[in-house]
Amino acid sequence: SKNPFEDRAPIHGVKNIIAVASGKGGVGKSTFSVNLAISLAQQGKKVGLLDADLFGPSVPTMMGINKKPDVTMKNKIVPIEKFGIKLMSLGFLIPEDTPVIWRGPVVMQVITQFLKDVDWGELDFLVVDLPPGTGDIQLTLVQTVPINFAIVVSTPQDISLIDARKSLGMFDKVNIPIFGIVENMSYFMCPHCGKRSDIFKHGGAKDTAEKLGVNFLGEVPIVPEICELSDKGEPIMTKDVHQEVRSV
Amino acid sequence: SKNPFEDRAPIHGVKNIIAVASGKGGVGKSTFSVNLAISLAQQGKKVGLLDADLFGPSVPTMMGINKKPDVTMKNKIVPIEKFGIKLMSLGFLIPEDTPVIWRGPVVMQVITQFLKDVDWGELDFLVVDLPPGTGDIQLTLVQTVPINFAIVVSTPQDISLIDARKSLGMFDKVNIPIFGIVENMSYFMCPHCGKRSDIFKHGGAKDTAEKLGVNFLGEVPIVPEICELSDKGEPIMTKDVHQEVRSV
Ligand SMILES: Nc1ncnc2c1ncn2[C@@H]1O[C@H](COP(=O)(O)OP(=O)(O)O)[C@@H](O)[C@H]1O
Ligand SMILES: Nc1ncnc2c1ncn2[C@@H]1O[C@H](COP(=O)(O)OP(=O)(O)O)[C@@H](O)[C@H]1O
Ligand SMILES: [Zn+2]
Repeated sequence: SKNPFEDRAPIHGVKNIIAVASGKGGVGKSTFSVNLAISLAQQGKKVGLLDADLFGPSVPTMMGINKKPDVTMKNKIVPIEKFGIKLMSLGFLIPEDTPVIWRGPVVMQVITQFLKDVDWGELDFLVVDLPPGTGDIQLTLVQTVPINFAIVVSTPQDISLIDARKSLGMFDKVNIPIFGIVENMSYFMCPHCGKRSDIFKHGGAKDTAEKLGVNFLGEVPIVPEICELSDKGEPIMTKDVHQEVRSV
Repeated sequence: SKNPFEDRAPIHGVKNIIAVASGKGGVGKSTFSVNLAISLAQQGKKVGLLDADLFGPSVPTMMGINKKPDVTMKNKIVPIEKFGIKLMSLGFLIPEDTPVIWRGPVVMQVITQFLKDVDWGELDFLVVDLPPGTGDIQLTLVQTVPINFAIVVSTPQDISLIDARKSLGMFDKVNIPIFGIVENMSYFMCPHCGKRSDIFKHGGAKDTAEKLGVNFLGEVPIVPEICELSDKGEPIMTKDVHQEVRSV
């Protein structure tokens, strides 16, 4: 049968594509993708962000967007721009409360359209925020476009690291280099007494990075403000932030 | 074309099937499913637990299981028993670090096998722990067997509630009654100073339950012990627990 990577082709004008994954849901992938894109834009790079989580898109809420994208004469979708970033998400096209009840073939088609039929223009980086798992969405992405490197986000406990390792394993299998692993929700400093609690344990992602020989990109603490700002559509990197958050 | 629910049929010997969903990953679905199953068993019920998260199964770790299930003469898979519960998970069959890189049709086949080809025997309740999203796994489940009711787990913030509402919307669409919504990670009591922090906000799931007219099943606080015990395969309901966790 045919080579599944046969049709893989770059997106015209896009220099680098970065995949942000975790395997496990709810560990901070979207939060990291949004803030990575913003910090690249703050450094003067031309940046796009594709929300590939068709079933639970978070970019519309996290970036505070509630308008629909336009379509050009040539039937290309025009990405929505905010904070200097070109954005695309299924959440711009479908109402928030409407469940997307799709099987694999439709999923594959929509992801391919988001990669090929959006008018991304000239970009230094396209960040792709992946959903949990290693199924149709992830497979379609790696079979449709060349990925320059992947970043894996995890929280410190085994339950998340097991899924992070599966995600790393998938990237290995399809020869996508790993830029590194981030440990999110690494510890919590009580705002009342200043003492620390390791709510989801601590240090597991660093250990995993060392064992697997991949870069460890740093720790991000649990900061309630991150969650509040996400709900308000005001990403933390657009504010004066905790040093440890910004350094990651 | 044919009615997608045409082939739906009960599992012989299984009185009730409960779906536990959330839409969003990492909010505590598996933790809740495991502990719900244990508390039903502690009340003398015959209980099964199906880990339907093929891409990131957590039941093997959370229940501390690392052996493979047997197969009967009639080619039925024999569930593994622990804490008085019959268990099935893809994690029993595939090594932990191996990514499951499957597309929709294979996913559909495996979920159908877990429902029809496992020797569940006589059960009062089969709890199905669903993965995030509303795709192939969820569709195959509701089209293969009758679901008596669904429980939705969410954390308090909008980012999770948006996905919880999609999950509720899917169950509505296929006429599956909602037993109620649980708010997990509802608040955090600092072990050092006893003061409270609403890390992922607070009360959002209760508001959503009231707005949608569904039961609110209660709040579970963030308890670091829950995370540690999950990694060790010792579910919190098998221990002397916080009153508020047990009451939920
Ligand atoms: N370091 C952090 N501290 C506090 N809340 C966080 C942190 N990282 C993420 N969150 C919150 O946790 C929730 C899940 O994060 P999200 O980025 O949606 O995860 P994922 O994309 O992996 O599902 C969001 O409400 C987000 O605001
Ligand atoms: N109330 C809680 N307090 C502390 N940790 C929790 C709580 N509920 C769940 N966890 C931990 O959070 C992580 C995610 O929970 P999990 O049940 O795997 O979520 P899901 O099934 O929704 O992905 C696990 O490590 C689990 O132990
Ligand atoms: Zn404190």
